[in-house]
Amino acid sequence: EYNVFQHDEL
Amino acid sequence: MNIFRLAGDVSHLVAIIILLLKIWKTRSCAGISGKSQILFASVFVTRYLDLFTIFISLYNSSMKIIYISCSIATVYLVYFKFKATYDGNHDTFRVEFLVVPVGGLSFLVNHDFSPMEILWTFSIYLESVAILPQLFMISKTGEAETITTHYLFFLGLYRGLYLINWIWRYYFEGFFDLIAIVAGLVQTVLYCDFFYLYVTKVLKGKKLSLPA
Repeated sequence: EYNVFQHDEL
Repeated sequence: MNIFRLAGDVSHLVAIIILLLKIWKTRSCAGISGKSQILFASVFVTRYLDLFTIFISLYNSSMKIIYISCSIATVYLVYFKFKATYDGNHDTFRVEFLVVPVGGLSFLVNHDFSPMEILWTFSIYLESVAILPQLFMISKTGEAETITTHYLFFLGLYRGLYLINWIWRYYFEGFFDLIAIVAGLVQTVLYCDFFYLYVTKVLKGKKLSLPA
């Protein structure tokens, strides 16, 4: 499950 | 990371560098909306606070530092170093009409009611409308320097490439972030009118001039 709170995009 | 996101980041970096070089080389910020540059600097500052809390990759951290420093340097050039060339009479967009609704919305619609997440959401919403003062200024002056149109082209292209990146990531990773996608759509749509003028005029060697 992608952790949406850790935004990996710029 | 996929090619569309990398191309988007490169396009964004190119836009930021083009603007910085334009102002530095010509020693003039004529035609540049200082208000948009302030909004972009605050977009980066509020979004990249996680620089100090999360390490994702060297690429991620170094790009964040580059974006923040270039945008703050640009604001400095516009409002301090080359202030005499700043065209304040045409840079009259009421940014409070952007910041207040965006601020309110980021409290209402977000993924998590935590300070970092609300700041990130604020940054995403703000970025989608941050170009409005610049587009408004061009509509008021009725024209834009060619180098400025290249800056706007790469800036508009970057989020358009991110939209493709999000399609890619949904299809291959099942990842999607509705807040970023909706804001990115709004942001890219705001450039459509400009893209049309850019392709039909600037790419044909004409100057970008609007029927004032």
